[in-house]
Amino acid sequence: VIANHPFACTQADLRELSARVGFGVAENATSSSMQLLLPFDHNNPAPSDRLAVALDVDMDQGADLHLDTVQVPTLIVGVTEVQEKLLAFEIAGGLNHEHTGHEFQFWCAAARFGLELMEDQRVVPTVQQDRSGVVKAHWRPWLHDAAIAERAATLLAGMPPICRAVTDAHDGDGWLVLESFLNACVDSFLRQVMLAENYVEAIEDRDPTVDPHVAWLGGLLGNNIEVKNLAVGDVSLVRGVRQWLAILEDIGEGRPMHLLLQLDEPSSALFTKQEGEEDKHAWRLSFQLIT
Amino acid sequence: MFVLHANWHGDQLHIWGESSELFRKL
Repeated sequence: VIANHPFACTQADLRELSARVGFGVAENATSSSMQLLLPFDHNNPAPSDRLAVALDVDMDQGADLHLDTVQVPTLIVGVTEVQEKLLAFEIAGGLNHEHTGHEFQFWCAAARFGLELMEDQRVVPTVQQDRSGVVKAHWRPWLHDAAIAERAATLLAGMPPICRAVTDAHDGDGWLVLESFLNACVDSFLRQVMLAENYVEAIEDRDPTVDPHVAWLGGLLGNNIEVKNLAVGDVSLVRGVRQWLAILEDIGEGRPMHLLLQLDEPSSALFTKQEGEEDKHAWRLSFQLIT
Repeated sequence: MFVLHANWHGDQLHIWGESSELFRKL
């Protein structure tokens, strides 16, 4: 049995308090709850840094802290509005507020990072097949360039510990939490753009059963992420997208490069009737760099 | 006095808070 957090605000209070600090949670925001792994002082969770300062409680003074799980009531900010709300909150000076935890600063920075990635068009369409065989399409931020990867690492290094406190599939892994946040924000934002511009109209007359790329676009341009109408067992799309993304990665960085000279003989289809006809067709010579 | 917090969970931002009044009652 997971105990309730003994000094957590009620959901009714959260609605009023979030409005008071200028973080406009929607009036019809869904009430929920989640489990957090927090430092405990004896049988109760320790107050956060911000609350400890306000209460003039010094938690580092001889406190014998240990980690334990606790349940907190929450209000949900949906993925379609989270980025906009965080950035509006930051612009309005909300981060200077003593009533918000330090992690708000981190989430605002992460939201801004996601927006900058999209502004630079560092996004790629992807496709994934889950264990049940359902294929889903996503927009994802592209973080594989060295400079961007360094910025993501800097952001991750500044993640407050409380962001890792949720007990879920991420299991406290900060990178998985940040990646999930960026993935969701980028995917949601781009879908809203695609919907607003009615891009799906471009494939209305195309048959997804004939062209798997049409099926893929069907999962990218609207709200339904499922790639429908693929032939059963057809994994060529998933494989093809994976290969295409692999090409985008800067695999040569830091590795020795070799010159490759490649001579391709004419296709045998061109000289099926008679042996020795290959010299009548062009032989293709190419130079390449390989890692 | 209160402090609001935000955690990312299940593709949603969850807002929760701590109340100093409730803490003092402990």
